[in-house]
This record gives sequence, C-alpha cells and structure tokens, in this order.
Amino acid sequence: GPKQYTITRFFSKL
Amino acid sequence: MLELRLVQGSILKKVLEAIKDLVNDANFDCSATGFSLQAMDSSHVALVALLLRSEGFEHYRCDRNLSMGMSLTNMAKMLKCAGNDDIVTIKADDGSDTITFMFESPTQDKIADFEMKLMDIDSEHLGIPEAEYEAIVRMPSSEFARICKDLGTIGDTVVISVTKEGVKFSTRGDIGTANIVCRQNTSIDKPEEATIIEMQEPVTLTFALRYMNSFAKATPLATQVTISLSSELPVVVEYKIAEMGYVRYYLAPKIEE
Repeated sequence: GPKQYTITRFFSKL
Repeated sequence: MLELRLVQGSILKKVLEAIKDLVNDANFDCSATGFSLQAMDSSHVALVALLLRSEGFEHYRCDRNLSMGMSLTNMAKMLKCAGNDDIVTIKADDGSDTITFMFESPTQDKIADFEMKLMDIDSEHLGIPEAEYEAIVRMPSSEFARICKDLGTIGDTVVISVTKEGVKFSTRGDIGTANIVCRQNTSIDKPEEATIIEMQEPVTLTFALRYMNSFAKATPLATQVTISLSSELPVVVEYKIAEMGYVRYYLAPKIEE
C-alpha cells in the first residue's frame, strides 16, 4: 500500500 | 504577568477536547498577538496549529512573550470542571512553574480556581510555507465528521478526490468498499449547510482515517470546515473559531512509492 509520510518531510524546522 | 479573560469559556473547553487526543504535551505561546500552540502528534504525521487572537479576549494582558509547557490531558481535566457558561481566566506570574485557571459562574455566585503544574517540553516549531491550494472544499463540519466516522468503520485510509463533479471520499477494507460524493450546494438561506468547492486543478490524495477522525473532535467549534488540498502536500483541515482564530490540522499524505 501507499507509504505514510511524516509532516517534517514537507515542513522544515525553524 | 499573564492574565487572559475569556467570557465564552466554553471555547477553551472545546479547544482542549479538539486537540488532547492528538497531542499529549505542548507549549502554549502567549504574545501580544494571542494565545497559540503548534504541536505534532507523537508519530510526526499530523500537526495542529491553534490561534486565539488577543482581540477575542475580554481582557488580555501579556507583559512579555511566554511559552508554557502543559499536559493537555491535565489541562482538559481542569477545564472540564468549568461550567459551559463560565467565564474563564488564565493567570500566570513571571517565572512561575504553575498556571491558574479561574472559573466564574455568569451570576458571579461561584468562583473557582484550579492551579496546574507546568512542565518543560522540548518542541521545535515548523515553518509552514504559504501554499496555493489546488482545491479548497468548504462543507458542514458535522457532515465531514459523519463521513470520516462512517468510512472509518470500513477502511483505514480515505482517498479524497476533487473534480468538477464534487468531492469524493472513498475507502476500502476487508468487508468491501465505500464512496461518498458531496456536490457543491450553495444554500443561500442556510450558509452553514453549504458545500462550496473551489478547484484550480483536479486533485486526489490518500490519508489515514484515524487522524481525520481525531480532527473531527473540533466539530463543536465551527459549523463549517475547510479542507485545502494540493498534490503531494499535507492537507489542511481548518475549523474557524468565531471572532477569535482557528484550529488548523495538517496531515501528511500517504503516497504510492
């Protein structure tokens, strides 16, 4: 099935 | 010194119910802008951003920027002790390791204060880039909650696709499949029942339903929910808090490798 990505893959740490 | 007085204390009760299952501990940030929070769930798949603007409070005093670590479970326990019509005041002294919630009944005949221990929490803020979304769906929040609950009994993931025809929510599980299509419906006389779809490009994305069901805990905060979608970007599920701000949930998609 499709892979669950994490939010940190899209939004970077400040 | 911090002192925030919220006449409609039930908003804070609802906010806690909306986020406590997703995030255990979080830093609340207080500044001249307002009372806010940004936190990820423990698996870093979802992120919640809360803003209660200072103008929405009856009285708002925040002498300097403060970040206060709280157990959301414990904060929810304390706020459950406030009546639905109570006025809630949040107080903290500089350098204190506690925060006080004061509850006043509307007739001022009962005043309670609950002091809660603060905690040190390491958390990093994420930069959320401004994005042009390919599709924005606005629909009744109760309808969205119902769809997520129903689909969650059949499958684990939801495929959301927006086309000219409407927005389709699909799932599949061991017992079979389900598809729910909502068409645009601009009920003029009852705006809270409207479904409005703004689409630049057709978009299809897959998400874990258990997070969607967790987001739906915010339903009592707003009659409408806004779902913003772009291919290969986290979905934004937003509940506006009247006159005050919002709770926004960001959920990373599932992507076929």
